[in-house]
Amino acid sequence: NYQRVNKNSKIALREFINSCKKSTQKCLKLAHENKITDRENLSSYLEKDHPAIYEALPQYDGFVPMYKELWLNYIKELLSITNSIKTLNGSSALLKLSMADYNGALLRVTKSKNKSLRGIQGIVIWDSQKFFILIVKGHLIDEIKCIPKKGTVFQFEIPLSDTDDSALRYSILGDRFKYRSVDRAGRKFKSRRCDDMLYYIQN
Amino acid sequence: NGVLIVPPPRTIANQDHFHRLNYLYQLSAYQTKPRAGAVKGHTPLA
Amino acid sequence: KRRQVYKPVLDNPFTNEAHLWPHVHDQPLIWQLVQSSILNKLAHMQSKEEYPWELYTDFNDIVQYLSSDRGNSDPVYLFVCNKDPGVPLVLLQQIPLLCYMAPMAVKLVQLPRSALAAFKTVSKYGLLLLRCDDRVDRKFVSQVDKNVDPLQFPWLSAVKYQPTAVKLLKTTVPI
Repeated sequence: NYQRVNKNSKIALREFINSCKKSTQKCLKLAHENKITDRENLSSYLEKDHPAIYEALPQYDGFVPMYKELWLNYIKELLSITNSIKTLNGSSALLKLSMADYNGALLRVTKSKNKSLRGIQGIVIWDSQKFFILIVKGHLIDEIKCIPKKGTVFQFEIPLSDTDDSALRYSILGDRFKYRSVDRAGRKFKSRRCDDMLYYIQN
Repeated sequence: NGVLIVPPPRTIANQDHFHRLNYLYQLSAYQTKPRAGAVKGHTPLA
Repeated sequence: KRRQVYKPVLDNPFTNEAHLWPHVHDQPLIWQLVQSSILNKLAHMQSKEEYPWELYTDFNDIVQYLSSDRGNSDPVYLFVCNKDPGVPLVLLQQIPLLCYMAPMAVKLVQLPRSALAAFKTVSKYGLLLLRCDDRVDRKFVSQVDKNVDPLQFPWLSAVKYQPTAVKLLKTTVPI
């Protein structure tokens, strides 16, 4: 199956997202019809009665090591963050972060023109040109959400040490991030007009 | 034997790109490895 | 005229060539034990039916044994002459991973150079797989267990971030 997928990886990704969305909707509908309100009951009910839907559901827990083990260590290595924060140089960090890879990052939507997006938090499973495709831990089931970069501000944190909860917090202005992640690697960000980002100041 | 000897450089150019390649390679290895609970059909997608 | 330059090379975080074959701490002792406990006894037997243990020396039989789940939980020793020139590299390459992925516990024991000569009577490519059931000498088993490290494939066990290993390759370019 690798040949087929590699040839049309974009189509395979779209199919994956659509199949996850479809199975999520079916699953929420079944939960509503059967008046199931908590996670354990729902997953045991699905595993027993609707194994096909249960199989197709995305699992948030499978992506957590991607963030905790891989992405955090990568970004700490990139910013050469040691436990003593004094050595971090802010501006060079921003330049490196603008070229970094965000597949596997845990992002949270802090500001957005679309009010229903605010507060969504999830792990990036694909950083496309105009969207961050996140897997979100839901109350009943995990979902795949495509968050548009346009008109959205994302936030992520880099914990400094495992003991206390001190962390570095950065914001990503989605409007300035609408490039494919590979193109961003070699791109130099210049200061540009910002009349399209008044939402960032207003609310 | 006609070769101009120069000392090795202290820093490496494009170190960030190497970090990124190293990370993406490990990410793909992690995603491709069969995991408990992962959906079977998604491995090729990884 | 040429000028020396250094090219940065990113090392593959997953090659563990150094540990691909588990380290044998006391190689002469292990080799001595294999000869005295196994090979010398086999040399006097004419056919395989007389072998007092369950052992396989043919490559295909060994691969079949390691990749099929026979339901037995007995640990297995695989002795390989991986340092002798006469053994094709293609056979050797897949053995560590095959042992790691086998359903039973496999102890991979690499033998010293020129061990292939002593194997000629038993196995063509210097491979010997021994099932450690209760017919095998306990002292032999405990010695091998103590002196041979376990197989390790860091990226197949838990996920752990391997830091970036960039090395400089010295080369020259024309001026």
